[in-house]
Amino acid sequence: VLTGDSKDEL
Amino acid sequence: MNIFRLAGDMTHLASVLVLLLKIHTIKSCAGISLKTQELYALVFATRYLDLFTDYISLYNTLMKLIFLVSSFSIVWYIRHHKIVRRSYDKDQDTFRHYFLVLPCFLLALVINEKFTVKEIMWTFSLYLEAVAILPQLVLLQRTRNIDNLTGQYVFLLGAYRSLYILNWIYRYFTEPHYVHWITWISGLVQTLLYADFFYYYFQSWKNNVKLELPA
Repeated sequence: VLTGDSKDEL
Repeated sequence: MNIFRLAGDMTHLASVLVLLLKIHTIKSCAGISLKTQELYALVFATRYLDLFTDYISLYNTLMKLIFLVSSFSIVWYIRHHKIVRRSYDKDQDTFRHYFLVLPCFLLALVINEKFTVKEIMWTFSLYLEAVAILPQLVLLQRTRNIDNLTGQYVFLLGAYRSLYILNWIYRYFTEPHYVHWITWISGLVQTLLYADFFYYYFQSWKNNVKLELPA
């Protein structure tokens, strides 16, 4: 999982 | 994933389901701005380009698919469904939303985290989402009387954005390198747009009167 990267948000 | 983020996503999902429910059951889109729905479909189309390239989690992929399918089907319903389209008030829904697309795209070209196609499209989708509600808010001002489902729809959208801001605050204090000014500023602008709607929504709820926005 990409941590710290806001790309993990919708 | 923190509770604010999950609550935000669930509220966002609820807003879309309320809208789909309204359109599907009463076969009417009265009071709904097609322009805002088109902008949201474009937001999801340009933000979820990494849907098949970057796998983050089943939850993430599932939610992206739900938002994509629901936003495009809402646009389809309002534009092409033989009964629903009759209730679309195109004379009132006149916000020139194409004037929002170009400035957002130009801004994304100038202010972004990385000058790559994917990053620019992602940043464009952030800026566009911030202003996508404008046609809907203008329509609400025009049509004055707001039916419950439309009011709930806009309320849930505003709540989702507010919860996302709490999510960013939480992540800022719990994750050392979590700083994303572009996401935070565009998200804040978007939430502020709902502020006056919230004010009148709570006033009508408190005084138990029909929700009316001042002209």
